[in-house]
Amino acid sequence: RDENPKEAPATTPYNLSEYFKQFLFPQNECELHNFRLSFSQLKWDKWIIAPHRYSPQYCKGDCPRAVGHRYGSPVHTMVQNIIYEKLDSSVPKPSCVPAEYSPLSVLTIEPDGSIVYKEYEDMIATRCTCR
Amino acid sequence: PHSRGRTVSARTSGLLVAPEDATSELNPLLWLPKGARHGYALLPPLLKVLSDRGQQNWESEVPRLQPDSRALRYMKRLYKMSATKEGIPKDNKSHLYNTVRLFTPCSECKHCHRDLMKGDVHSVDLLFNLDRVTALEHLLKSVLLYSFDTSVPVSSSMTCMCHLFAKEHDSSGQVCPSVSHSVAFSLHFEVRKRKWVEIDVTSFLQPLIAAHRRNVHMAVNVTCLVGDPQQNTDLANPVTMALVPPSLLLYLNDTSEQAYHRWNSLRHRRKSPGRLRPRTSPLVDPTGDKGNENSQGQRASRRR
Repeated sequence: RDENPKEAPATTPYNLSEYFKQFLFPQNECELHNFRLSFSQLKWDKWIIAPHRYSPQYCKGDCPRAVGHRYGSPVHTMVQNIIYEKLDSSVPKPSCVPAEYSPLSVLTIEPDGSIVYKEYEDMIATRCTCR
Repeated sequence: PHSRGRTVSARTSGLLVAPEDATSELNPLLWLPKGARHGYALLPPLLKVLSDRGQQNWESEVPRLQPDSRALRYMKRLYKMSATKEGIPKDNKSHLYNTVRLFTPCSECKHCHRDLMKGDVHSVDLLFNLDRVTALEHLLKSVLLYSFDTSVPVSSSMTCMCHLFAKEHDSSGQVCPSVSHSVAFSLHFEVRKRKWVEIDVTSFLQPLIAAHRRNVHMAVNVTCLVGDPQQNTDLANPVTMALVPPSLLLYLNDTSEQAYHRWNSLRHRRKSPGRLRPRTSPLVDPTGDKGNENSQGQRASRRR
C-alpha cells in the first residue's frame, strides 16, 4: 500500500474475507435442489400405478472458478474456465450438472392390459458436479 | 455425444427423430427402433411430452385395456415389497429381477370345462400373449398365479395336483396337445388366510420364452383333495369352483441400458462420479448359472 497506494484495493482489513469470497465461493453455488412431482400432474396416473409421487431433483447454481476436488471435477473444468475468461468467451463456462443418480421402481399398466413392475436406472439426481 | 466435426443424423441411427420432423408421426412409439418400442413404458410418453411441450396428454390417446383387479392388487403388494414409498428399489440380495410382468389370459380362452366323470378336475385352456416381453429381458422365474374366489365356502387344508400341457400349433394351425410337462404341487393351507397360490412353471416356460414365443397356449388341469393326504381325503369339489383362471407372472432381468442393474450400481459406486459406466463387462447370468466363463468374468471384474 505504501509503494503504490492507487493499486491497492480500497478495502479495510476487516472486509478482506468478503473481498476473497467473491473468488472462492459464488453466492448461489452449484448444488442439488429438491423437486417433487406427482404423475397425476402429467395426467399419467391412469397408467402409472406407483409411485404416486416422484422426486427427480435437479442441479442449479454457479460453478466456482477453482473447482478442484470440491465437485470431483476433472482438471479440464478449470481449463475450460480459463479459456472462457482469457481466450474466447463464446466457449461456455463449466455447468452445474448431476454427477450421480439413483434408480426408481415404477408399476405401470401396458396398452395390452398386462401389468409391469420395472426398475429404471438414473431417475433421481443425488449429487451435482461442475463440468 | 457427437463431436462437432462428425454429425450423425438421428434418422440413420433410428433414434429419436427431431420433433419438427415428426409431426406426421403422432405416435412416439414410431420414433424408437423396433427393439426398443416395447422395452420401456416410460420413454415414449416422456419423448411425446418433450416434443409437443406437454399440451396433449399422450396417454389419453393410447387405449389401454383395464387389468384384472385381483392381478392389480397382487402387483401393488409386490411393489410394496420391492420398493420404498418414494419408489427406490430395496437392496434385497435375493431380489435379482428388475422387471416383473403379469399377464392375464386372453378373454376368449377362459372357458373352464370339467371332466364330469371324475367330477372334480378343474381344467382351463389358457392363451397368454407375451408381446410385451423384449429380447433384452431374460427369464429368471415364471409362476402361474391362482387366486381363490373367497366367497365360495371352502374347507381347511387340502392337497392339489396340477398338470400343465403346452398346446403346440402345427403348420396348419391345428392345436395338437402334447404332454410337454406335468407338474404336481401339494399344498396344505387355510384358503381363508391365503389368497394366492403360486405354481412355479419356470422349466416349463423357459424354452418357449427363450424362443421368443409371442403366444403361449397351455391347458391346466387341477385336482384338489380336501384334508391331509396321509389320512382320509375326499374330493374337493367346491375348491375347483373357487379357482379363478390363473395369471402368468414372469420375473425377468432386463439387460438394457435404461434398466437398473444392482450388481452394476455396487461396482459403479466405487468409481468417480459421473463417468459413463462401460457396460461391456459380461453379464453375470441372472439365473446364477455356474458357467466357467462367468466365473472368469466375475474374477476379472473383481480384480478390476
